[in-house]
Amino acid sequence: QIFNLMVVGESGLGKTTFINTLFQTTIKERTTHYERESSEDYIKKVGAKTTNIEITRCVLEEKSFNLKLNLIDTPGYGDFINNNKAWLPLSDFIDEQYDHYMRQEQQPFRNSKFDLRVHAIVFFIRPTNGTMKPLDIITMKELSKKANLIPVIAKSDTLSTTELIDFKNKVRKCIDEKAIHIFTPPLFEDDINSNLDEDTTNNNKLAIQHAKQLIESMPFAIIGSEDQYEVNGNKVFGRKYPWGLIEVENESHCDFRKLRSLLLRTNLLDLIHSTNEIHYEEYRKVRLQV
Amino acid sequence: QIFNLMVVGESGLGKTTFINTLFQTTIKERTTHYERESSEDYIKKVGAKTTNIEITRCVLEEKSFNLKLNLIDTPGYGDFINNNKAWLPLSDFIDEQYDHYMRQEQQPFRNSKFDLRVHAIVFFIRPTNGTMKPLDIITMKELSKKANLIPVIAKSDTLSTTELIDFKNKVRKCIDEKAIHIFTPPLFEDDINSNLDEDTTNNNKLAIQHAKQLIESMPFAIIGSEDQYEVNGNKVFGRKYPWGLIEVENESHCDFRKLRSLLLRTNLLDLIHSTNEIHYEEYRKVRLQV
Ligand SMILES: Nc1nc2c(ncn2[C@@H]2O[C@H](COP(=O)(O)OP(=O)(O)O)[C@@H](O)[C@H]2O)c(=O)[nH]1
Ligand SMILES: Nc1nc2c(ncn2[C@@H]2O[C@H](COP(=O)(O)OP(=O)(O)O)[C@@H](O)[C@H]2O)c(=O)[nH]1
Repeated sequence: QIFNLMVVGESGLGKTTFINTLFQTTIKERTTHYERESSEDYIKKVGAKTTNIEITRCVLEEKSFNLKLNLIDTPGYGDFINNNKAWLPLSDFIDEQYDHYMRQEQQPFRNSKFDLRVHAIVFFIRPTNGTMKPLDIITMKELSKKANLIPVIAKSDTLSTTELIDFKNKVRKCIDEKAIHIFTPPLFEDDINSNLDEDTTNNNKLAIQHAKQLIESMPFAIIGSEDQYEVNGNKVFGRKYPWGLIEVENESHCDFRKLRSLLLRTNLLDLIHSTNEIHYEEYRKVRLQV
Repeated sequence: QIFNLMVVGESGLGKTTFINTLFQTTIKERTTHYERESSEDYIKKVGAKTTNIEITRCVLEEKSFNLKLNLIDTPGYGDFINNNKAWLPLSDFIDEQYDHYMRQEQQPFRNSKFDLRVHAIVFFIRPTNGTMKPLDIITMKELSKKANLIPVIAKSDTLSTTELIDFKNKVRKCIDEKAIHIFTPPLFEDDINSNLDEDTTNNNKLAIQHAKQLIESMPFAIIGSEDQYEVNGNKVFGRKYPWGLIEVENESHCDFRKLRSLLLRTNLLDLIHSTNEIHYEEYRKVRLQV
């Protein structure tokens, strides 16, 4: 199974830490890591400095499945004094992958399963507790048109309990007002009406309940850490402060587990499916009309 | 006594909260608050959007002294997609006040003590724990040439104990490498050598020790809060999280007390003095040569 995950956000928001926490292993250091050769084109296109694309391929083996993960990192996004069109290389990259796949489909002899179509974009929002940054709003808007966008609140331990509720509402309001389309777990509610046995119906009900819980927590509040501490005899990933210990996998501390569940378990196939069947088809339609 | 304090940093870094915590009263809401009429000139000069200057006048009465505080806020700094020359209106403002004062000095009949020369700039650094943002480096460099610069680490509760030590070192290293001149409490070490009585000598030793402690903690790690909580029967300003309570005035949690001491007690007069005698004289010299 191939899963292409793009991570977007300014530097210092804990993206690398999050990815490492997600896989509980320092994948960036131990796997093949190369930079796209054609990032030079973007540099010419949008000016002296711009966002680069870095792809890290790694294999994730988790109990019953073996996942070929392609991590698409975007260093440079939002890091300059002038960040005009910082999203453009990202948007172009997504289109390029659709284009590449389209050409492959049209070949009589198809290439190996080379497929870098972006299945999910985890977008890191800075936890200012105010309005979102103009660059972030426009980037989310542009990218949401082309692929599954999952906005998250980076370093959510910056926000107190009340501030977090407040900020989540502000982000949701902004997403509605700007009509930014974000990925939400599908609720197959018609599944509970068909004539299924009780077990299957109950499972569906639980799945729907879980999906609703995920949706209610969005945008997910994310805290990441590669350091482990002992709590009640168990080792937990966390961040240690003079005033307390944050536990990354504690659901009353942050939504890390919810995002992990969405990305790698409950909605992995939905993300891949909607990319291939909806976003990609949308691109093809527009391209073939031109 | 007039004290002019400029506060610089992107929005969301807790500047307003810090000021309010500093005076334990919501001064921004209760005092005269007006915007400089001539910010329009800057808007024409540097393009469509830019940093504004907002001045809030308030009187601080603390035990034995009565301080006329002019708070110079800089909304808009660093908040746009393109932040080119975001520091320029700030730098111009500082020069304008020197210029204004110079003209007053040259008048036969001097105006009332109108003096908005900036005595201290508290510069809020984003706690990324990485390299500092390019805009912040250049702003600090430019402003440090004209007035007393005091860089602080904003929202330092984002950084764990080890990360904070790390980041302070990174910031100091960057300040050295870029030759950014920051304000440090003077150490009048010759005072302990003169023939003074033992009490005075001891006081001077304590003062030097205090100044050294301040210098060692720089850049100050700042946490602010207007909310109060009860701790051991006392009311303290703090931030409440599911994993603990941060106490703003607890010196093992942050350097808030050190900065307050520097600004309003131990080094208030040094800040005013060095502005009037060193920075202002520097400006006059350059202007009179032209
Ligand atoms: N407060 C806080 N700091 C974090 C969190 N995750 C990472 N960090 C710290 O933020 C700094 C930058 O993290 P990094 O993952 O390199 O950010 P990136 O530039 O977005 O990849 C590091 O010092 C991390 O330890 C978090 O959830 N909360
Ligand atoms: N984590 C953290 N949050 C803070 C701190 N100070 C203020 N905040 C929060 O950050 C948000 C923005 O603060 P504000 O003072 O308005 O920032 P300003 O735009 O720089 O003036 C508010 O929700 C504050 O409660 C702090 O020291 N640490």
